[in-house]
Amino acid sequence: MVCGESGLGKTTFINTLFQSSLKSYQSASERHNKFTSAHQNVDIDIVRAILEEKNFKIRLNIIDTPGFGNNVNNHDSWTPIIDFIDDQHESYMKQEQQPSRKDKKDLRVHACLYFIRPTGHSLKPLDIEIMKRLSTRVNLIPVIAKSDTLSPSELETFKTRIRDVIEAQDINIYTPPLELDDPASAEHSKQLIEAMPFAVIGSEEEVEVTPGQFVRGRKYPWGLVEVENEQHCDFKKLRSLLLRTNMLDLILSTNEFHFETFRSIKMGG
Amino acid sequence: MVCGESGLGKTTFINTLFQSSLKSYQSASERHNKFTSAHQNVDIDIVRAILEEKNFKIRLNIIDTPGFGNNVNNHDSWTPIIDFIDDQHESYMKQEQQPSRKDKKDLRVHACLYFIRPTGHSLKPLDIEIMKRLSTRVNLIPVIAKSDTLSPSELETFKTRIRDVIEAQDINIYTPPLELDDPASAEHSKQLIEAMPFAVIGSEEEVEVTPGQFVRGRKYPWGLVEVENEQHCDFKKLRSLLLRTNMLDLILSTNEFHFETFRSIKMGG
Ligand SMILES: Nc1nc2c(ncn2[C@@H]2O[C@H](COP(=O)(O)OP(=O)(O)O)[C@@H](O)[C@H]2O)c(=O)[nH]1
Ligand SMILES: Nc1nc2c(ncn2[C@@H]2O[C@H](COP(=O)(O)OP(=O)(O)O)[C@@H](O)[C@H]2O)c(=O)[nH]1
Repeated sequence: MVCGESGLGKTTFINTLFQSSLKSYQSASERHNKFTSAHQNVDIDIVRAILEEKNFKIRLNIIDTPGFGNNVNNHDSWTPIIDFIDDQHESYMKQEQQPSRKDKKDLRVHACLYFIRPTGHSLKPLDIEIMKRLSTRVNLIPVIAKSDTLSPSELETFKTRIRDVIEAQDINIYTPPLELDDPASAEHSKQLIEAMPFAVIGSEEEVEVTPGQFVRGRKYPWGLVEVENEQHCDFKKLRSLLLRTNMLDLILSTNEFHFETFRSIKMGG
Repeated sequence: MVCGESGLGKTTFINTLFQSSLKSYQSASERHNKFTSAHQNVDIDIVRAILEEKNFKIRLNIIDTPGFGNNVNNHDSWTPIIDFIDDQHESYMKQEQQPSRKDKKDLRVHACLYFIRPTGHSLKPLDIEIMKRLSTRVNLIPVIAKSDTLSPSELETFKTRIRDVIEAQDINIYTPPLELDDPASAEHSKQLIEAMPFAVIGSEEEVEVTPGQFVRGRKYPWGLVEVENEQHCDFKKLRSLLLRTNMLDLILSTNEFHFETFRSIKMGG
């Protein structure tokens, strides 16, 4: 799930991640399912996609929250998002309770990327409110949106401030497990953790750098930002976490931790 | 006056405009006057400065609105800003009515730069609400903040969308007079108008481009954004409007138009 105010490049990021226009901004036909709760102005769009990577196929549900936080009064604007997450836990629980469970579909949210506006200052009150509510229900991964807005030193300061607020506010964010059998995986996890919150840049454009050689990036009059250049942003690290090294952990921990939390609350435990 | 939400580079812009650290972010000692209205969380800071340019001295009051629009509920967050502008008209009117007017101080706001977040989408509801209220009281100059966030094509689209909304919402923005005696000034005015809303980039850093040669700009791993490069942003045009070609018009029109509007409302006319 991608979550955050309008204009932070969430849709672009999804397209960048799956290297194809899975979502289009304007056409309503791409919006397969629309979930609108009592608060009409936060529509939740679900795009279903099949990701084929080498030997495996993943059925992906990408959940976008387009209209978020854009109103004059944003109080309770998080309710539809929270309702949605709880609904998925609820319907999974109901399926689990069926005598026949062989068609069980898992539509629960396994990872929620929370997009932070790159002000250079700190987290906004609204960010804190929402992240607190998300963190108890889903694997929360805060990311710094449009990080090409920040110079290297501004980014470092911003990351530190965000980490401090997350800690002070006791917000539980997803952490790749560190106790792993091989030192290379443990080292990779350590690097992922040190980079958090990930600085994200997205692009739907391929730019020709030398004749015939294209890179995904954003072309400015003063230079070319490369999405897959680790000196430019943390896109590669985030992609690796989501689609390679930690995909299984994100799915399992949703079941073992977040679902169980929900289930015990529901069952009055 | 600079107006807009926190984190849009307003303070940096002021420093860039006057090429010296007129304002500092942290030290309260720089805040000479604090105007807080009933709404405590929008402080208005006034920094008084003397700008010396060649043969003249200008006494400048720079009014910053730091905490704006950052709350969960921003309803009425514009009230302190509007009150402030009205207060200046009010106190000028009172002075005018004194028998002795020789010490008359003009603290009215002659130009208000409204900073727009560079989402790439369109104006937010809050922007429209505030700009409407500002436009009837002060010379309103909307600017696109941190425009290095936008690629050239995104910037063009964004400017068009903003202009469309301004027109549709009937928001009166400051326009340099076009009927001028010499063709060069008229051409300059035309170019200013065509560039609106101005794309602004600010920086407190001087970057060495060649040994001994410094430019004001933002250094990224992928290139150097130059504040005074007209291919990079409209800073030079805006500075020219504010401090050279249109300074007198901004002052006179505040007196002839905005003040008279206020005065007639107050006097029940
Ligand atoms: N500077 C910058 N702009 C971006 C980035 N990603 C997307 N954009 C631009 O931001 C605008 C809004 O992007 P969009 O994906 O629609 O944002 P959403 O509203 O969060 O879904 C578009 O003009 C994008 O081209 C990025 O990483 N950096
Ligand atoms: N990308 C970009 N960042 C900027 C620009 N101007 C200022 N900043 C950065 O944005 C952050 C907030 O700037 P500040 O002037 O304090 O914003 P204010 O809260 O509106 O007064 C700082 O890290 C600045 O260095 C700009 O033109 N472009």
